[in-house]
Amino acid sequence: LRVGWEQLLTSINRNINEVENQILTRDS
Amino acid sequence: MPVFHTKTIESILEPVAQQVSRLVILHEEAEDGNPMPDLERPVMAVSRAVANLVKVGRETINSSDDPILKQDMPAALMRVEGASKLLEEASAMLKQDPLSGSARKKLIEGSRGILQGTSALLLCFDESEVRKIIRECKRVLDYLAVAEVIETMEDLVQFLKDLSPCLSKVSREVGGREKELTHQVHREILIRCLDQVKTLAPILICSMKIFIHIIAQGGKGAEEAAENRNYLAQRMTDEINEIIRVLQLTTYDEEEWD
Repeated sequence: LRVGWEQLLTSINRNINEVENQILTRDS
Repeated sequence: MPVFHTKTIESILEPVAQQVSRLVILHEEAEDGNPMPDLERPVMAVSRAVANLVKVGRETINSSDDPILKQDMPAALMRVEGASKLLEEASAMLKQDPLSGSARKKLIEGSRGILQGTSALLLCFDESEVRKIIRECKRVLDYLAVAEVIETMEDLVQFLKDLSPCLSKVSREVGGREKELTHQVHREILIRCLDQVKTLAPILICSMKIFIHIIAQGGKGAEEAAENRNYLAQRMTDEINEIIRVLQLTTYDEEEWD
């Protein structure tokens, strides 16, 4: 469960960074 | 039917969506007796990422000239921010009580909220991109509407100079959009319509030349030539309108993956 939650939060972190990149890319 | 509307959105959201589903199942199976780990560090990393995202999002809203994006994006940003707060609260609660059931629920709610919020942001952006493509399509429609008033070769040359870059842009952007879509039927319609537009364009120009030659020589057949030209312009118009219609379709359904 620990690994599961840490993995999820890491994945969420990556997800947020990717969304940010999308916004920055399309905005330029 | 695919859940995510475009391949980009799918690639970003699917892995997280799957993990959230798995964790919900795990939690339902291990409801009692298992202490939760200390999640302070990964939660703080998420909070920092969310803060960056919100900053970038707000800058985008301020600099955008798309009124719909300016209207829709703030709510999505707030959703992500709110969800991030839930994760922080859950993490703090778990530090006090690693067995807290309500803290676990907050974790799940926060994770889902981030997924929903980032999904809404991506959709907001995607719709803005589609509006840009549709604007270009409408420019082509505007040119097609004036085809019938072109009566000299000079005007035709100018018409072509104006229409060609516009058509090329539509071709490029619709072609790119088609490749992004996950819905096979929509992709096929866009491909078919675009092929039709590319085929009809030179034929339309030809028909306009014929009309101009006929009226310049004062010969018979001007009416038929005009009808032919108008028919081709209308066919192209219909294909572009179909492209616009399909571009606005979406397979995205919030409740489906919720």
